[in-house]
Amino acid sequence: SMHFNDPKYPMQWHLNNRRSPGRDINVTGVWERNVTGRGVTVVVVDDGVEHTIQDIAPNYCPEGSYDLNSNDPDPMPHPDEENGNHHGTRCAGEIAAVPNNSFCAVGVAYGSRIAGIRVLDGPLTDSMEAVAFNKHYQINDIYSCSWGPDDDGKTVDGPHQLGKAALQHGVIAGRQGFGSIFVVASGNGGQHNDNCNYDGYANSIYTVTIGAVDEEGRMPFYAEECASMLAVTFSGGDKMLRSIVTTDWDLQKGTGCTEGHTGTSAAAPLAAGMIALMLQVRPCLTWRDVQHIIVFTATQYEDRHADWLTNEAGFSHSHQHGFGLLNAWRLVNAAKIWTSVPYLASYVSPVLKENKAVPQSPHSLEVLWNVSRMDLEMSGLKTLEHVAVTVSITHPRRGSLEVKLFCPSGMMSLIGAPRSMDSDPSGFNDWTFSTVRCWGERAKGVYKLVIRDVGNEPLQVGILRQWQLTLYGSVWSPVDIRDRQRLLESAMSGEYLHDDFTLPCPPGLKIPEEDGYTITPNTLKTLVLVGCFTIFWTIYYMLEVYLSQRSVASAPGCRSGPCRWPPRSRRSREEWTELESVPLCNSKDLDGTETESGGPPTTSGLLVPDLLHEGDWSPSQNKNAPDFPHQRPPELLQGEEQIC
Amino acid sequence: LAGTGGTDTQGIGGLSWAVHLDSLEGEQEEESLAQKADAVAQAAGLVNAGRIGELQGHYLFIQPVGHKQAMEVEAMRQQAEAVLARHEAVRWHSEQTLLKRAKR
Repeated sequence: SMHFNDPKYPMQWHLNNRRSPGRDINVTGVWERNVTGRGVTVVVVDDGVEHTIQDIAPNYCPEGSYDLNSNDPDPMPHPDEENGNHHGTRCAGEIAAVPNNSFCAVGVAYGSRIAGIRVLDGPLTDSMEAVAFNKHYQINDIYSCSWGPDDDGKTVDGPHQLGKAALQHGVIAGRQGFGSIFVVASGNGGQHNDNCNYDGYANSIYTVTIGAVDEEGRMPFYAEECASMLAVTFSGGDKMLRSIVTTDWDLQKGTGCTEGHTGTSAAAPLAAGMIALMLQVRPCLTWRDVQHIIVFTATQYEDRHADWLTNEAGFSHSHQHGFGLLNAWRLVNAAKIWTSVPYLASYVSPVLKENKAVPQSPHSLEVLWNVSRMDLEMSGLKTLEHVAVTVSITHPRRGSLEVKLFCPSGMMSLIGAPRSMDSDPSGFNDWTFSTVRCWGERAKGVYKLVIRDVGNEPLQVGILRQWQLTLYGSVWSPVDIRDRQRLLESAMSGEYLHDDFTLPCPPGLKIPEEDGYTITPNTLKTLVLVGCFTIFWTIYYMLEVYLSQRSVASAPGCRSGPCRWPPRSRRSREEWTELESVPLCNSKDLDGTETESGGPPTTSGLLVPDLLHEGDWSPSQNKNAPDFPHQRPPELLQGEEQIC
Repeated sequence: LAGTGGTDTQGIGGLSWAVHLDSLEGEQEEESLAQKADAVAQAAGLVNAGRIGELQGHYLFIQPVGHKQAMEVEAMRQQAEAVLARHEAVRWHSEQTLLKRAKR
């Protein structure tokens, strides 16, 4: 029943796919129940957001925005030759484009507020990333990041020391302590056999890593496989398939609307929009609650190539599609009744020194580590969420290495996929891989790391120097997980998705930010200038009043008794300007008679004689004169008796 | 500069270091940490550009303004590295380098 007058809405198949029903994010039912992202702020960390464009402006949130490339609060993108800085505006449109404004498209969370942090359009350092990830983190709830290290199939990089610290600080202290939600795109390196486990943003436990599927539900040519991918949502595919329609910038060649937004760049903002819908119905979801709900509700679907594997907890994961397709209806209904997951428990194994050779395929090196009940007693960890492995392996050609991890249940994760384009001779140096494929499984048991050399150069020998296992999870037992799965399925009818049903939310924490909404240097300078001008004018005016009062007091009529002010005729009251003071200057009429005043002296207004005509004199001719256009300078009164 | 987005000016170019200062027990006071940062920056021949975002005890030190010859810049880098490496108040430091990121 949802109709919008936005001209491109009918072409937004990812919102409502009329051509292939079901091949969309299933959001219209959520909108019908007034869940549109109200009260939630999403920030696009990118090359800027053109917030003046008609489709963005009403939802724009300046308090959550900043420009780190130019160091000012306005993240407007700068036009460049390649017409390239439209990226952030397109992502913003996907999230919160305004409906029913007869312009372009509609956002997934069109009731939410959208902010922008411009950081990609200039030199970028670790410290700038750290500032970006926590910028206005009590205002911004969700950070949408459709970027990452190069997807060239030979890069191994991610957040450096400060970026990591900022991500961690964000989930601990952001969003009033419930944790900032970081949504990242898994990467577009599919054609180079890239894998998002070589991207530290994508395989971080603090981020929601989102991949893409095309309109036919298949992995697009550019998508990457990844054991740490949580879920996928729609984006463009090859040339024959439709891409995502969203707002565009209108600078350079931009028209304000595009039908060509694609890549995992387009998928991540759709996920951010759906998470905003979740936070509207349950603002106190923690960053881990959001990840759990995605795992519990993503839908597996038929794709022969996807190689789905169901783990011990009943969750099916594919290296291509994560736990499956995001479904807005399922996400929001689950969020509505979700009670928070217990605290994050973790276990870190000792650094396991191995110094063993990595044999050539089909042989492989297997190393094991047993996690006992005793090991987990301290933390209370029972079931798994993320599992991370930090490895140091020397090898003359890094891309020839293949690393697999087996959880106690036997669930296999290909964490280090071979990459034919990666000829880097430095191997892995304390690089951390991670997997979500064992989510919900028991933590206790034997973990197995299997490494082999799939290269075809005969004499190269890789050495596994050391490795370390880190388990993240909670005190939930497998039974708790099954109960929660059943509870969520019971909520999918939508019976709880109305305003009368609300679970209590604990209050958030009051966490001050480094700098709230600060005044910019330029504004400060302007204020100082205006202030100085005002002070100068005030002093001048007081002096003038004082001097004119003294000259009146020393006039002949005053010495023997009360001063007599010149009368104010009726005509003068309408024509002359009333200013709050005593008369500036007492002028006699040309025939020498002083105008008599019958009434009491009025101090309510300055009597400014209307003697000047257009062009007779201008302030600039008298540098000290104040800026009164009608006042007559003393020298022009030579012919008359000068009273001042 | 602290708290006024000072660290955000860093992207303009020139040498810069991120520094994590040891804060003594109870020395949470931002003021005293900022003063300590100023002192360490001065000792290293740099300027304290303020705290890095919301990260407690993390500061950005940048090269003083003014164009310098390559030789001078290299000398400044070595002096700063030497001072920061030895300074007891510095728990960790890292010269900031450019990161290569791609839109997806």
